[in-house]
Amino acid sequence: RERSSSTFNYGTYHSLTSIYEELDNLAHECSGIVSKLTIGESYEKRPLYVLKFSTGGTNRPAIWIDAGIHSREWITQASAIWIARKIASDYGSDPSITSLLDKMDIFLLAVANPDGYEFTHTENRMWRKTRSRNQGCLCIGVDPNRNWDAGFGGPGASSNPCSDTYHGPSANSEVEVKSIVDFIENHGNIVAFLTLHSYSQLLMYPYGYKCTKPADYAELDSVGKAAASSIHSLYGTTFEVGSICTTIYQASGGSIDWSYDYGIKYSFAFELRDTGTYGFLLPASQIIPTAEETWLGLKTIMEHVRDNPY
Amino acid sequence: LETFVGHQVLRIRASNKEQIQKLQFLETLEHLQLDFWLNPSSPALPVDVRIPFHSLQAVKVFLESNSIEYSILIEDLQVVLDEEKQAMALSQQ
Repeated sequence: RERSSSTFNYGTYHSLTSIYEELDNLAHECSGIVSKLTIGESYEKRPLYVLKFSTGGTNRPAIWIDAGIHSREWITQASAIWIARKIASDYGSDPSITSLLDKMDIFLLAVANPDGYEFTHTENRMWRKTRSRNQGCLCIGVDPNRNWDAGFGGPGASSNPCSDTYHGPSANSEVEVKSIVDFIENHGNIVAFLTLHSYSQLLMYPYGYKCTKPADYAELDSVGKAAASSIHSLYGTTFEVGSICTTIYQASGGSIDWSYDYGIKYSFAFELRDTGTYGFLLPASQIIPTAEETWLGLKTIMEHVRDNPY
Repeated sequence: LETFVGHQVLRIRASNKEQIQKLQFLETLEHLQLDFWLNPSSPALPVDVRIPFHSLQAVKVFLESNSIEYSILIEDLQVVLDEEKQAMALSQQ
């Protein structure tokens, strides 16, 4: 089968196979700056693919982006694929992205929970967790955004394996989480950690496991507000900005708390459209607008990261 | 394939901390099989919850008896799911 993106419709939702094919297409068509890495495999042995956007150099500072850790949030995986294409196509034509990639790398994990995503397509559209088995319990899966080593097992996470917010038996017990942690630790020079979720239109920074301000509160708040303003500029979508604890609720074991405590200052979580009318069933007609506005927010943060090395 | 016929999504608006605590209590009632899309945290923020058909009456009675305001965001989740499926099928064609 010929490798080509020309028939890929970015304005609709896709199966995991189709998304993975498109990652291949991107890496093939834009091989000068895009390559596909496998950073591990899921509980059910599906590969975890990361697209690396790089113009060369070794161990450059890098930005991490992931999407879809909660599998039913399809708009995030769809946005990530659109954004991947955007990064590749803007290099060389958009001065901002060109200067960014001339200086730094970007790693993009478009489907952070492939088992869950596949399950939402075949068995249960509302599935949110991983698909790992819990010893001695019929209930399956762990909330991968309660499984990070950041206040693990604290408030806002459930110890009940049947709950949608089950934190798992131990921090990093989920291979999907551990693979990201290992990748970031082995890389050693990740300077921003951006994670895409939906819904409720929020842009959050640490902390979630505690309700105290992070050391870089003022800067994170200001960058977050600038990003929210960029998002708003396109279609008027309003994002609220704040820490996880003050913006939504206390939730322990979350990814950006781990990344921030690990030393990645620019750690942000996006909650994309909408405000509840569709929940996790945002109409396909809104995929591209959502991706477009999200891209503006991401770009604002990435430009700040580029211009403020630490 | 799990279906969601008759599942409703309610948007609940707590007016004070006491009502938030009541909603947090509701979260602990596992037999109702509620799926909180937005969890109760502060009166400033809404709470969105997917409720299976068999728990609808119990939840609505709970909310009404505690004078907690709510509205229906999604009348029947399966209808929205079917629309999504149709849109995907059309796109594939």
